[in-house]
Amino acid sequence: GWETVSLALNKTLVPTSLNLSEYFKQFVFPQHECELHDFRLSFSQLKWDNWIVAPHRYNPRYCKGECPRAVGYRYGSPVHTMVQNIIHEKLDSSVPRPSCVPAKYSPLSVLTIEPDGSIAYKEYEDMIATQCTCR
Amino acid sequence: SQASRGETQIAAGAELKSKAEPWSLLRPLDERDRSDFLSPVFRVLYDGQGGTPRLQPDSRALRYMKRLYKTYATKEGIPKSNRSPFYNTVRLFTSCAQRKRAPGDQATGSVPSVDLLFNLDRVTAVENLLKSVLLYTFSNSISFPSAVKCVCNLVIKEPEFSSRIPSRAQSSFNFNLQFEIKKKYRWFEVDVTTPLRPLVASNKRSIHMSVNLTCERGQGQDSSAWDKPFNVTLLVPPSLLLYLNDTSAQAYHGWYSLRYKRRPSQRADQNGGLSVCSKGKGSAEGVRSSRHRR
Repeated sequence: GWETVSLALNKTLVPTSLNLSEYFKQFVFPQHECELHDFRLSFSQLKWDNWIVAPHRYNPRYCKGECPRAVGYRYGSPVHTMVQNIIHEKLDSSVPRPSCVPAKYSPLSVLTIEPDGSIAYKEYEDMIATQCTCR
Repeated sequence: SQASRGETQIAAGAELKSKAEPWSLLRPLDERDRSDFLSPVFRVLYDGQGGTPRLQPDSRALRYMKRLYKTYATKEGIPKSNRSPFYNTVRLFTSCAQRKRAPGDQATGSVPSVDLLFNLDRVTAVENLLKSVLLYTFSNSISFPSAVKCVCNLVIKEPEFSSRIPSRAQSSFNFNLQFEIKKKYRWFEVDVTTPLRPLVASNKRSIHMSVNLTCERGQGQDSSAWDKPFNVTLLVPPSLLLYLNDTSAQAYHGWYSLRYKRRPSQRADQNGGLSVCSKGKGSAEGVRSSRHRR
């Protein structure tokens, strides 16, 4: 019945600017919503494999995507994020929308050859993003 | 507080060793500034070189550390929860100078005493020593019929250049060390934490020691039980292994997250009913799961 509805609307002189599909778009969740993405790299690509012995592959992951307007429950965002959204939309578009950033990380163990030839096993905090949020 | 403590210690370390803050890119990093893995990363990002030329490590030592890595971390580099959460750094040093002093004695199984010099420049001021061992390996895999009992005599010396310190300053430690050598055993450790702790804590940059290891037949072993004497010449001069806890903010403190992570059972207990199950059923389940586990 989509055609009939749109024909009816045309007859009733709905302003051409108001296009239903456009209108609904603002409520649909963004196609490229804020979420975690993989980025697998090997230290040989960076030419660091002469001193980083392990791991061979490292996936630090990253956050990318748009922050939906209703960010509250899904991203654990503080109320401030909603406020920033409203400011951007209603008051001043130079204030940026909330950004999609990592919220949680996991550590990484590395085995390296030190300049003096000694070998070090070290565990570093916050080396792999595990969860995204909108801030 | 963790970060600030780490930073104060790093700052303290900086006065001690005039090392730069690993994060400060405001001035070019030079040789002395590399304090750990991350600052070389920044150095590479900063000056775009693929890292400075490095001395190649001993192949046996590299093989040991690769095995240690596989024990402690997954293939993706995630630390496993089964390792000790108290140290987040393990450093292996190969002696930069070895000199055999007294020849070994095949009959009594005494290993030729060796002079060893370890350069600990890479140990940073924020790394606290938890355990240190001398790591012995055999030049090729040999097997013994049973346990071997050894006595280790360790003499820690002042570095050569401080010759003005009288020899009495040398501290000697005798260890009665018992270890079990099984078939195809390639490594064994001599725990030297006690004598080394004060040296590492005082930021000693090099440790000079002589080690004498004497191994004898297992008690009550008649000579026929040994198809060949404890062949001491197969022992390779030991490496020094330091288990450290890096207290800086960027190091991973697994014990910290263990201590502050509530266990599900605690949560069930707090909900009361959930964790209570009928005695019989619970015990049956317990037995079944333990049998299953066995």
